[in-house]
Amino acid sequence: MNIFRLAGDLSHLAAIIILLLKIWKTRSCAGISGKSQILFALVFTTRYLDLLTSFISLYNTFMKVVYIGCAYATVYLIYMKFKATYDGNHDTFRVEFLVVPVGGLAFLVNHDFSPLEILWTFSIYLESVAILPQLFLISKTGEAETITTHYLFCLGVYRALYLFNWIWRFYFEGFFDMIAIVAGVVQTILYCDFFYLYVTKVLKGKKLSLPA
Amino acid sequence: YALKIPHDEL
Repeated sequence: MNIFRLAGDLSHLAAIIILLLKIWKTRSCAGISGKSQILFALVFTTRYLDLLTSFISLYNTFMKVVYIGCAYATVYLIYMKFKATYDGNHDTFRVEFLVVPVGGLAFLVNHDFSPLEILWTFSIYLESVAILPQLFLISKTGEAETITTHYLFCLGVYRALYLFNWIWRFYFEGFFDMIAIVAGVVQTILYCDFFYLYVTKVLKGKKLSLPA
Repeated sequence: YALKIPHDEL
């Protein structure tokens, strides 16, 4: 555990809780992609199956349980409790175009051809693109609520911090996981355009809106 | 059934 890893995990946790609180407090999930949230729930489920097979640390187990619990709570709020506020008409990204190729890739490129390992690899690849339905929704409606942009910013920061974590671990532990690193770089790149808008607009007190 | 590769990150 190093400072980048810990800060990354906490940023990830902050993102998840910001989103849950936003939906809960406003009683609305307008502007939130339910599809991205389903993908994240799928990511956590397939990645954290090792909760059942191996114990790493109390911290590790606690965070995994919280991430999974929050992911399903978010999906529940969007598709059940506050379904009436869900932006289904704009949330039209075809997730099969992500899940199917990612599933195929997980079968082809993995560390070990075993069920749990393939599911872990699937979750890593899927996480790197799971935010696309959310970014697609924002590009369709042309705007995002400020609290939604804070959520996205925290998610992006989490990924960027993990890159620093891997640089640290490579130098000090000789740790090197090609699959995680390549997927992590892809995922971070997807946030770059958003980071630019966040810094130039949201941090200057403006609402995030895209030119028509 | 144990994982051959321990994944210690979240």
